[in-house]
Amino acid sequence: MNKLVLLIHGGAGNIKKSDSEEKFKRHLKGLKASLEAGRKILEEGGTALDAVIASVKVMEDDPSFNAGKGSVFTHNEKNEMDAAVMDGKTLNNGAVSGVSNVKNPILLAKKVLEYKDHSFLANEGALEFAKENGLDIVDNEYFKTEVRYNQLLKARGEKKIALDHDIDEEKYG
Amino acid sequence: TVGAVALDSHGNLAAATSTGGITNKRYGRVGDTPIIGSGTYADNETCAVSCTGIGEQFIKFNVAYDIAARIKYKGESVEKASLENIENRLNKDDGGLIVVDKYGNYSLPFNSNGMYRGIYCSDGVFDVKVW
Repeated sequence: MNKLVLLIHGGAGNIKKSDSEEKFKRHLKGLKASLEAGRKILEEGGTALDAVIASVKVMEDDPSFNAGKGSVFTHNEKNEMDAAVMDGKTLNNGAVSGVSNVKNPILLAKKVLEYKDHSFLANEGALEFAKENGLDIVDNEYFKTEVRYNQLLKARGEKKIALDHDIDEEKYG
Repeated sequence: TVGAVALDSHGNLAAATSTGGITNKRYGRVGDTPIIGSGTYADNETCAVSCTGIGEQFIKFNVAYDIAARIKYKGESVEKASLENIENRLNKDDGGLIVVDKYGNYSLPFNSNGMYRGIYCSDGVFDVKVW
């Protein structure tokens, strides 16, 4: 069998070592769960494409990360998410941007990849495509977390944009 | 931003990236960095890449595809091609990326002080890191 490799990231930035132990444990637990989901697929002979989708979905479902549930807020208190996926075997790719209300944007990107006529859908058109393909649609409340909302209030108060996770961390997208 | 790249038992590569973007961003802003070629790219001939950081920078420098192109046309290693982007093309604190090539060589460079990341390799590695 060929060598199997899976790498994941959960965001980069100026992460302070003074942050709480509990917070790091939460992040690391989420990373391990993501890695485990993809590892299982690869070890069972599944495709790299399925593995990366599975790993990203786990992090989208985890409010610790800035994707899916737990995504940061726009200025007008919405969640607009972007996702992309590419298959190295076929070079097929799918991307979505400005997506709200789609529970797992990465699954929508995969649907776009499978839809041969287009490779990039945005905004309302992407949402409509998600509904047509039976993906889970949720209220904006699903994505909201107290941490993210407080980050928005702070950023708006200071009239600046902030890059992912805690503003104090200056952690990036 | 979250992302993953993988090499499977058939030698196939894939990349995926997903993000909420930047807090307090204008509605309609796209980035950080799930755009094919900028922050996400995969080609069985070269590598699979997923990026995280300031999307505008990754878009401007077409980072994900640049790494694949360096491997394909210049014969650079996955480490050299990715470090060239992280250290010399992007600005300090712009972010980081993960990349694996068709041989299973990989690199996870970043130019911020930390990047949440994880590595699984069938030769016995299963690890998560921050700094």
